[in-house]
Amino acid sequence: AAMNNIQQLIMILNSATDKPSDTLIVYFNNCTVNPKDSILKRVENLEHIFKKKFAEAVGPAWAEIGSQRYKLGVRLYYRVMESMLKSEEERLSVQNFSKLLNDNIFHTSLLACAVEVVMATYGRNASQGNGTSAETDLSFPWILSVFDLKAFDFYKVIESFIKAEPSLTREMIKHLERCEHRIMESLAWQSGSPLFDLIRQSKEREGQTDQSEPSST
Amino acid sequence: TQDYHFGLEEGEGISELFDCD
Repeated sequence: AAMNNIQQLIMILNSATDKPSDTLIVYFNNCTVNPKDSILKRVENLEHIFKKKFAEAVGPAWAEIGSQRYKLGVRLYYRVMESMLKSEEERLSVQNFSKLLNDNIFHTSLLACAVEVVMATYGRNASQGNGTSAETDLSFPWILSVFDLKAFDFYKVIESFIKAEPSLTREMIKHLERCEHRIMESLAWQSGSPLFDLIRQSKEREGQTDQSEPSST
Repeated sequence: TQDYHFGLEEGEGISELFDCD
């Protein structure tokens, strides 16, 4: 099953590129504010961060493995982004996705989801079987701490990601579903989650402000 | 995707989730 997942992922990403496709460039050019430069810069910045955190987690000898996995994640990220935009264009009959494509959290969440799929495909422990005593679990939600991403925001991209990539294996869909459940049941309710502000705003809109109650309660 | 529960409704997509509608 593990080999099948890896082979399927390699097959999906064989024809994918490390840079935005011509189709994606057209979407970027259609934006009120062209997001191309910020997207490329973010991918580059997060690569440095991911490599560093990966090496810290499993040892400097494995840094190159981390780099390879990140690069596969980037290919999947651009591929899924293109698929999502095509679906949205069809659904909404618009071509200008300036607000979405200039949203830092959207891109960080989407890239994190893509890298999470790659990490889950290759297994949770990079140093499996080499006898080291400090094996680190790199499975979800490790990626959230690496990208400094809130679970609530990561959750937003999961279903659309699954819809946009029909080649995902059943195991990967199940993995993403487990991530969703974990966020819903626990991670989205941690201190600092954007969820509490949204609940407060929702109550204020309904005229139900309660100054005496702490938001966490 | 047979076992996966799709929660988004007919008129919902990624644009709405990131307040871009």
